[in-house]
Amino acid sequence: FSDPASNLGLEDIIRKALMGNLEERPE
Amino acid sequence: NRMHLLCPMNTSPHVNPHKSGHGIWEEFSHSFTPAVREVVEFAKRIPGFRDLSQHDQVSLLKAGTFEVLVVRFASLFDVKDRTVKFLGGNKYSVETLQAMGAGDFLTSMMDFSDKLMGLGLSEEEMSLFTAVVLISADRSGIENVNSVEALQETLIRHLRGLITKNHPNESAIFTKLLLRLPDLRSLNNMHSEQLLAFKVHP
Repeated sequence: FSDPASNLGLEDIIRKALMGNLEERPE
Repeated sequence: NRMHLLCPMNTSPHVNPHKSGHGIWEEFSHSFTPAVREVVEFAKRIPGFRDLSQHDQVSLLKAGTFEVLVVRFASLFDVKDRTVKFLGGNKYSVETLQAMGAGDFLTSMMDFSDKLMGLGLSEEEMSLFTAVVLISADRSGIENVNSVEALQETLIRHLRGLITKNHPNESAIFTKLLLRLPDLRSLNNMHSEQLLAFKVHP
C-alpha cells in the first residue's frame, strides 16, 4: 500500500487519458 | 461497523449494506474517474507539460491529482453551513459525517477550503495556482528534476505576476497562497492513510 495512486487505479486512468492525446497527434 | 468512503467524490456517504467491499470500491472508482480525466486534460493544457517526459507526466499526475482535486472541489466544503456537498448533489452536515466516522481529516479539509476560498481568487488565478500545485519537482519518481523545476519556476513567476497585478494592495495573498502548498501535502498524506484504512478494513 505504499503507492495509493496505483491502488486506486489512478495510474491506469492517467496513462489512458494521456495516451489518448498521443494517439490524436498527427504522424 | 463497515468503513464508509466519506469522500465527496462519491455520490453519497451512505454505503449499500448488501454490496461487497470490492463493489463499493468499484462504484467509488466509477465516481471519481471523470474528475481524474479532467485533471489530466487540465495538465495537458499547461504550457510546457507535454514537453516533459511521459514518465514525469505520469509521476506528477499520480502524486498531484488528489491535491488538484482538493483545490478544484474546495467549494464543496461549506464552512459557514458546516456541510459537505457530495457529487450526487446532496449536502451532508459535518455532524452527520462525524457520526459516520469522519474525523480529523474532515476538519482539516474544511480548514483548508476555508483558507483557500477566503482568498477570493479569480478563476484564472485559481487555475494558475492549480498548475503550480501539480508541477512540483520534489514529487517522488521524477527522472528529469531540472525540467520540472524550470517549468515550476515559470509557473510560480506567472502566478506571482498575476496576483500582484490583480491585488496591488494585498501583497500577502501570494505568500498565503504558497502556504497552502504544504497544507495540501499534509492532506495528501492523510488521504493516503484513509485509503489504506479502507483497503485493510473495507
